[in-house]
Amino acid sequence: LEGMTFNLRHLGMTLVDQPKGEDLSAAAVKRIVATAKASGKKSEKVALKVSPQGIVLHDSLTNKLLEKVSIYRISYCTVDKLHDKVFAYIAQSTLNGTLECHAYLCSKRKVAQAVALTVAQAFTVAFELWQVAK
Amino acid sequence: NTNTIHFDNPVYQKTTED
Repeated sequence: LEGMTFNLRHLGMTLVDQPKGEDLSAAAVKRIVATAKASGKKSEKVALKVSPQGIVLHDSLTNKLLEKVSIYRISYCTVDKLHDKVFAYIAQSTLNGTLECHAYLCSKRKVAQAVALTVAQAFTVAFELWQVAK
Repeated sequence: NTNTIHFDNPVYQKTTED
């Protein structure tokens, strides 16, 4: 309920045309990883906090708030099949409603799995809270 | 092993105002 924080590297984001789907997210992660590699830059370190309210991202070095993503805007999360240290989620942009897939590199496969399971738990808790509120 | 970890959000696009 109070949230869990993970230290990850933001690989990047790409637009997707559906809110969910294994093949869709796999293709999106493939694009993000290819772009990140081609750029040659080190991806930025971020602290990703997961709670039933959503995902909050801070820059790990400066502690600057990067983004707050409401749980109601997150449609899907996954650990990529091919890149098994990559955690990704799909969320609807608050600016223009487009769907964005964001990918994060974790130190280990187990960490990527833990992030995905924590987000899934947040989905479940948010759903319970939503039912009660309704 | 073809098992993948992926989850759909049951509250996506839902709000308490619905």
